[in-house]
Amino acid sequence: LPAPQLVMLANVAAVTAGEGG
Amino acid sequence: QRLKVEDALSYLDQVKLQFGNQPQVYNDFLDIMKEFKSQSIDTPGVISRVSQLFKGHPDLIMGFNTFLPPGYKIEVQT
Repeated sequence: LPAPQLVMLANVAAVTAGEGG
Repeated sequence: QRLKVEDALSYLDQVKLQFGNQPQVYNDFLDIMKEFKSQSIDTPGVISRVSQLFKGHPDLIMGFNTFLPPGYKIEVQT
């Protein structure tokens, strides 16, 4: 994927969502 | 310059704070990012969705632009 920083943001968002934050 | 996890967390906090009275907007943003992560939508798809979601919030759009790869940018409507 040519968008590493967007992937990073998506990963952080997924973790945040998983925490119910 | 490469953004770090701290920058992503900070940006998510900014979105959450800005829509403190509209938590659905924050949740929609998280959903968009999850769809991108699962490759249900691609980078242009994310750009299209986020530009609609954050319409009227140029600071959030400019913050989001910093996460986009070279050649991609959401134009801020003024």
